[in-house]
Amino acid sequence: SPITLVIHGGAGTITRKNMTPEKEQAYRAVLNQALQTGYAVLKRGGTSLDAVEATVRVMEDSPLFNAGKGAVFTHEGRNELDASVMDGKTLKAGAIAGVTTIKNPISTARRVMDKSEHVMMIGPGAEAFAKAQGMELVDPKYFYTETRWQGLQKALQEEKVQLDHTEAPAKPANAPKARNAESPKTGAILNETIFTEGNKFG
Amino acid sequence: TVGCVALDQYGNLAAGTSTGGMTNKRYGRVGDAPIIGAGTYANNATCAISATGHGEYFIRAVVGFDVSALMAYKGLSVNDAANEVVMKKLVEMGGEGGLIALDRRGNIAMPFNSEGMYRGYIKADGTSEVLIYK
Repeated sequence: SPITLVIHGGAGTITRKNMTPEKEQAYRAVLNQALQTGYAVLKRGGTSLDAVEATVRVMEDSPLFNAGKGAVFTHEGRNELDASVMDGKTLKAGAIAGVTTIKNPISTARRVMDKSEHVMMIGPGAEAFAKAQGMELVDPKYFYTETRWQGLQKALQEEKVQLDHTEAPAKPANAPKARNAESPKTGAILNETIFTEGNKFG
Repeated sequence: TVGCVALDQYGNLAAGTSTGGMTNKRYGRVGDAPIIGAGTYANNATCAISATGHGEYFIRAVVGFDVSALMAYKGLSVNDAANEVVMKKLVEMGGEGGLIALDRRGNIAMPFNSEGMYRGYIKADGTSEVLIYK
């Protein structure tokens, strides 16, 4: 079969007027990295499942996307992650939901599929399973990003939920630079990044 | 939300989706990403799907399975089936977002009804494309 791989990184109000050249370049770089990672797996004879897992992990590890490291915040200020995987050959499937300490949820979803008799695990149970399977667990602070935190503050002010990539207009070139600030949540020193995102579609 | 669908040299399809959910969500809300048949679906007989968008609508429309069912029962191509679901069914319901789809012949579809969607593909010969806007 003609090996092929397709990816997405979320949808929303993504328009040129909301994008700076630096930001667009950063997104394109990670998306290209994800494509090349999965392609390399397929090219050397790896399975489609291996390619999907490796590709999604690249995007999970990037703070640009609403998954893994770039996850958005719940109302309570937590990062809750979900993931799923399905094998077209066997129709087997695996999923996890509402986890807060699993670094790469896609890999645990695959373990649910491959190493358990179940399809979906949630919350602490899913995390216990991940630990038993040797998956990498992290402190919830790992998922903290300033842009997502500010997105929550904005949503709290507006009292509504937000969808993935609904972005605020880019700052004008003469806009004053933001100063470093201390996060009220983690105490970490925060730098304003070029990736100033607003609302995120879930 | 991020996702990937792939076809390997053995003719097997797979799909995966991962998400951080929705900003300001409460009460343990779960969207479509971990719901098999909604945000993620794969069947060698039809296609592999990963979706992104307003999850509640994707769950109610059973988006992933619906694309597959249109191919299986109605004989639609992956492109026609994906467009039918995203550009018609979801739009009529008011659901915003998109999906990526891939069939066993390597045909792809990446429809979305929002203003933009981060997306890309790479084919057997290594040619690739990354797209963002409409």
